Amino acid sequence: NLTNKLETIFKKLRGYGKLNEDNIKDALREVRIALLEADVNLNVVKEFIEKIKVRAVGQEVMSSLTPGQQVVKIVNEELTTMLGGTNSSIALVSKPPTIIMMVGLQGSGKTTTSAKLARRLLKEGQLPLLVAADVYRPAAIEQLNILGKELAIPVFNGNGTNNPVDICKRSLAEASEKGCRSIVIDTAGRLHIDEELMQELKNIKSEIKPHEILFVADAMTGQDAVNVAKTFNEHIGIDGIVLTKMDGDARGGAALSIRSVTGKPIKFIGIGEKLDQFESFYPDRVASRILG
Amino acid sequence: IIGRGKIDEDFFEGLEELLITADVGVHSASRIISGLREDVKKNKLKEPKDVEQYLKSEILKIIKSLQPSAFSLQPKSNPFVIMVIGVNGSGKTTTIGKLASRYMKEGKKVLLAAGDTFRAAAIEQLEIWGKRSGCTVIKHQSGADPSAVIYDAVQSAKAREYDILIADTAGRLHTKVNLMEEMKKIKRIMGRELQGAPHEILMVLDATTGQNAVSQARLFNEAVGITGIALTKLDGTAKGGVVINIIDELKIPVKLIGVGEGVDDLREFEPEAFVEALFD
Ligand SMILES: Nc1nc2c(ncn2[C@@H]2O[C@H](COP(=O)(O)OP(=O)(O)OP(=O)(O)O)[C@@H](O)[C@H]2O)c(=O)[nH]1
Ligand SMILES: Nc1nc2c(ncn2[C@@H]2O[C@H](COP(=O)(O)OP(=O)(O)OP(=O)(O)O)[C@@H](O)[C@H]2O)c(=O)[nH]1
Ligand SMILES: [Mg+2]
Ligand SMILES: [Mg+2]
Repeated sequence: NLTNKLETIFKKLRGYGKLNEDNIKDALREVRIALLEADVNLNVVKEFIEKIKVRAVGQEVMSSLTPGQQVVKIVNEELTTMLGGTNSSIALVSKPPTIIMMVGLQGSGKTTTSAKLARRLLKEGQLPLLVAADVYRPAAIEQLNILGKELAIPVFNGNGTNNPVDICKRSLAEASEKGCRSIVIDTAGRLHIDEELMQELKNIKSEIKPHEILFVADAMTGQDAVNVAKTFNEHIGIDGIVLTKMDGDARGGAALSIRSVTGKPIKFIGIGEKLDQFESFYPDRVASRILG
Repeated sequence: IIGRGKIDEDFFEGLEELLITADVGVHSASRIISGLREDVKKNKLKEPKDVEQYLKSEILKIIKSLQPSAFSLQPKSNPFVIMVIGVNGSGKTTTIGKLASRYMKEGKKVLLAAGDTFRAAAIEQLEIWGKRSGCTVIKHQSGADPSAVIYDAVQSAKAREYDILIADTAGRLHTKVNLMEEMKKIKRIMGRELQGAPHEILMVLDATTGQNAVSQARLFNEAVGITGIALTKLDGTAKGGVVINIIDELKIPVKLIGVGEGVDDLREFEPEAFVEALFD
């Protein structure tokens, strides 16, 4: 693992006197490799290495009896800091309903996560209305309705329209009628480069002004995570991130890539297919997972 | 990279970074580029664009290290049984819909098995694809034993002389032992009811997946043996470079690619086009 590799490198460096940027190069190269293996985006890795370089040649490493372990400690700390604090709250508005819109690529876990979030909101006394705004995927509406029924949470299907913008508009009246304090909108999966579908999201946003837009991303996403997140953020602006399928063995470097390129907080993680498999995001846990 | 004009360390680094950002993986990329450095010296290549061409041909060599026939999906017996597996959300059900439609257009008699009895509306989703392609779907109620659905489907395929049976299965993470056991059982039932079945075990892989794809392929392969990969969502900006490693180390070919959500958005894997796209 990384600690062992770094210890070997520092053993060799012992005889060379003062540690500096030059002879620490091998150590930094091992950190770079570990992060790339974990799917952190290449440019994000480069920025990260620049950040830790300063600390890596500092007193804390040089005067340490175990410099390799010290570098790992620094990497862990910087990763945790970059991943951001634990902020798993949806900012609830003073005048309900709080409107939350779920967006992301195809298959990332939006529909399942919409139900999980609604379940959590229900438990917090914020009676949610689930809105089935995916009119494209075969049986997407059925999927959300089955999940809503399982949770005894109302699901709104548009009341006759199959235009996603109108469905969302009408959901406001429905929420008010049902006394819902929150609305969770499940949207269709879409490519960040699909002009038409990105415009649809912009239209929904301008019509109903959601208070929170959550970007749902698969924990196993590779280098492309940065392109996708950046584009979604540029087009509609995201307020928070959900990382799904964290119950697998993906290192999850996409977390750092997405957080770094959008500057937005990772709020929740999905840790399974069941609706109670939904947790707050803890940066320190994800940091050590990325390091492997 | 090519506009630089000089074949120096920066140039090689640029090529290595291109491969890394295409999800080829840091170790594979480094191996490929050190091999390239040797070859450039040996063959005295002078032009950056010649070096790029050489790199493309080296990657193509890796891909083509498998037999050309390995890359095609040829129904060779009756009924020809295709089992579709893969992690959650990769595109299994959609790929089956596309494949079914293609075979129907070729005049084949296709039967579908709704083997995902777990996820909400999975059966309904496959039924809609069945309607679109004009195929019958064998299904039980939600929550039924998937092996029972598969058993019925195989009996039906034999009795009613279908040419092709495609079985959908629930998405599953390769790290879930009980789900991997369930998948092995489905395969066993198929083989027990029809000798040689399943004739094709297709793992569906999302092109946006990073290095975890290698772990997926390895474990699914160890569990049931993968005969081919369907690489989906290549219509996005992800390059799917991780398959180079899968082809090289696990000797598993990519047979199909998904390039959209429509019924016709399915293509045969073409090594040359794939390598060209890596460098776009
Ligand atoms: N193991 C695991 N599976 C998950 C998780 N979240 C979602 N899934 C599964 O991932 C698959 C896709 O989930 P969906 O909710 O349909 O994804 P989606 O983003 O709505 O998909 P589209 O609407 O087609 O874009 C399903 O099989 C889910 O059960 C998770 O945290 N862990
Ligand atoms: N853009 C694009 N989307 C695709 C492609 N293939 C599948 N999808 C989409 O990906 C999402 C998931 O597809 P499914 O077929 O439900 O995936 P699955 O593997 O069956 O999912 P689970 O059964 O939940 O594990 C859907 O929104 C599909 O339309 C593709 O080639 N390109
Ligand atoms: Mg969905
Ligand atoms: Mg499916």
